[in-house]
Amino acid sequence: LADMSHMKSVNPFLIVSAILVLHSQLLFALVFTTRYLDLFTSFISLYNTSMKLIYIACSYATVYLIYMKFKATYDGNHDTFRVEFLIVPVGGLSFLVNHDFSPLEILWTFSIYLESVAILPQLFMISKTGEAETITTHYLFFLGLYRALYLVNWIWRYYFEGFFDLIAVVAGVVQTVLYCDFFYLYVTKVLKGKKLSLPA
Amino acid sequence: FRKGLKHDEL
Repeated sequence: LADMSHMKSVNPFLIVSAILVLHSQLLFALVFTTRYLDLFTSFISLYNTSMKLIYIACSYATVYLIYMKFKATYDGNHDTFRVEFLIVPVGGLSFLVNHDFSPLEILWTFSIYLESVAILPQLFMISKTGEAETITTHYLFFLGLYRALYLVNWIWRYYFEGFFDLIAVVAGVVQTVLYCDFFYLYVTKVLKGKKLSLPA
Repeated sequence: FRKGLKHDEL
């Protein structure tokens, strides 16, 4: 369910109508690229490999569409969040706190940490403009829901498989918490047929 | 080029 929710939110064709922030989409492309380098080193399942390839392809297609096709409608004035303020601390943290000090593992850790905050430029734009297109809110809802569903999955795996990945869990909790405000607005406004707009 | 751990999740 989490993967399907994630899949729905990475669909590049959504951006035909959603107003997505280029900076967030560049961060997601970086997230998938650094996380799925293990495509070259380990095979888990056909499902796992295909999903990784789809996520990578979708993230680059989205960046391409925003950058090339919708350059005219892309409003850089609202996309002012400084991504280096995310990438630099996250990069430093992944060197300091990781499971194993190896190149692939540090990149995986970087990816996990970066994903937890990659949506901030998008949320920042919404807080600045004070509103969001309904299609954009659906995109955000599924992107947030996906990690929340993983939290449930991790509780399950902890009890039934003894699996526990502290880095993924902490980052997943942070990621989900960042969406809480948005989830509240989505349920109280968008699901009741109103447009998402913030009080001035 | 050392491998990372085996991560079975997406």
